Amino acid sequence: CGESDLGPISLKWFEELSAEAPS
Amino acid sequence: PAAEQLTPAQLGGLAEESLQLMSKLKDSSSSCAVDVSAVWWEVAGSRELCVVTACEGSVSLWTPLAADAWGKVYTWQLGEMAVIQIVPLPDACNLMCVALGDLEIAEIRWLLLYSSENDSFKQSLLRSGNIKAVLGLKARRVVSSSRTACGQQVEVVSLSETGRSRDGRTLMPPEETVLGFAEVEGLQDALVGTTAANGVVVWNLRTGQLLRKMHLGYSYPASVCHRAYSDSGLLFVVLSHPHAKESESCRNPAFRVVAFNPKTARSTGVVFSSLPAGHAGRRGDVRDACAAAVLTSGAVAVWDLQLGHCTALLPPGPQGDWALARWATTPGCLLAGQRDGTVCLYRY
Repeated sequence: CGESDLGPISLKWFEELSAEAPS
Repeated sequence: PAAEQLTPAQLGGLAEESLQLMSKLKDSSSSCAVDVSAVWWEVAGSRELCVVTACEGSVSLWTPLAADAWGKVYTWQLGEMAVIQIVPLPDACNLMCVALGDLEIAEIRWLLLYSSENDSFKQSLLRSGNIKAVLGLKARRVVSSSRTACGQQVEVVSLSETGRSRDGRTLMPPEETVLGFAEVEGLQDALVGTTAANGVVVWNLRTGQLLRKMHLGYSYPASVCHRAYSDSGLLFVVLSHPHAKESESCRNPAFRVVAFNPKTARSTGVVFSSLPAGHAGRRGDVRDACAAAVLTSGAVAVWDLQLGHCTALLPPGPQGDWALARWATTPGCLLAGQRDGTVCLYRY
C-alpha cells in the first residue's frame, strides 16, 4: 500500500472491495 | 467558423497528413447512414476485417476486394424499428449486435455473419425494453442497462458462437440510471459504468456485486465512459463530454482521463483533451490512447489522450459534413462516414 492525495492505495483494490461488498 | 473556412494556420499545425486515406466505399442504396463499424469475418479459415454500415432500416456487411474496393456481401433488413447504433463485440468473429428503437433503444438484436453449421446469415432478438446503454464485452457478452417498473436492471448476456444466448447475469444496479459502460483493462472481471448523476460505478462481473460508487463532481456534466484500465492500484477512466463547448482553458474538455482510488473513492483529473478552436463537441469514440469525434462543424477531430491534445482534423469534404467517426478493431484505423452512405477508411 502507498500514500497519495488520493488516499491509501492498494494494488489489490478489486479483490478487497469484492470481499467487502454485499453480494 | 464554417468548416470550409478552416485553414492550416487555424488548425494550429494540425494537418490531414496524419490521417492517410486507404480506401472508400459508398452504399448507394443507403437512405441515411446512422453508424459504421468493423468486424472480423471468417469463412473457410480465411479471416478478414470487414466494414459494417447501418442505415435506418438495415445493416450491411462489406468485404475487401482487390484494388481498395469493397463489395457488399449481405444486408439484414431489420423491420420497422430504426437502427440506433451498431454494437460490436470486441473479440468476436462472425457475430455482432445492433441496437434498434425510436429515440431510445427498445431492442438489441444479434446478427450472425456466417455459421459453418448452416451457412447462413441470421438475426434474432437478444433483449427488449427501455434500454439506456449497451456495450459489447469480450468473450461474446453484451451488457445493457434498462428501466423497468421495478427500477433499473443491469444485465450481462453471453452469446454462443452461433449467436444463441447461453446465459445471463444480473448486476446489482445503482440508484442512478447507467448511461455508459467500459470494461476495465487489466482486470478480467471488472466493469465500469457512468450514471446520469455524473457518478462512476464499478462492478464485479463474475459475482454481480456493485463494488463502488464514486462521484465525478458537477464541473463536467454528462460524462460518458469510453475506456477504463487499472494500473498501480488506481482506476483510470476515459470520459467524454458530448456537450462540451469550445473553451480557452481546460474547463470544458472533449475528453479527460480521471484517476480514481477505488479504495477511498477520491479522484483527480490526469489529462484533459480540449476541442479545437471554433468547434463544439459531440459524443466520440475511443480506442487505446486515441479518441475521435465528429464536431458540430462537420469536421472529424482526433486526439492523443496521452498528450492531451488534438492531433488531426479532417475538414468536411466536397460531398459534405462528416457524420460518423469510429475506430476499427485494428489499431490505427479510423472509419469516417457521411450521411449519404460514403465511408472512408483512414490510417492514423
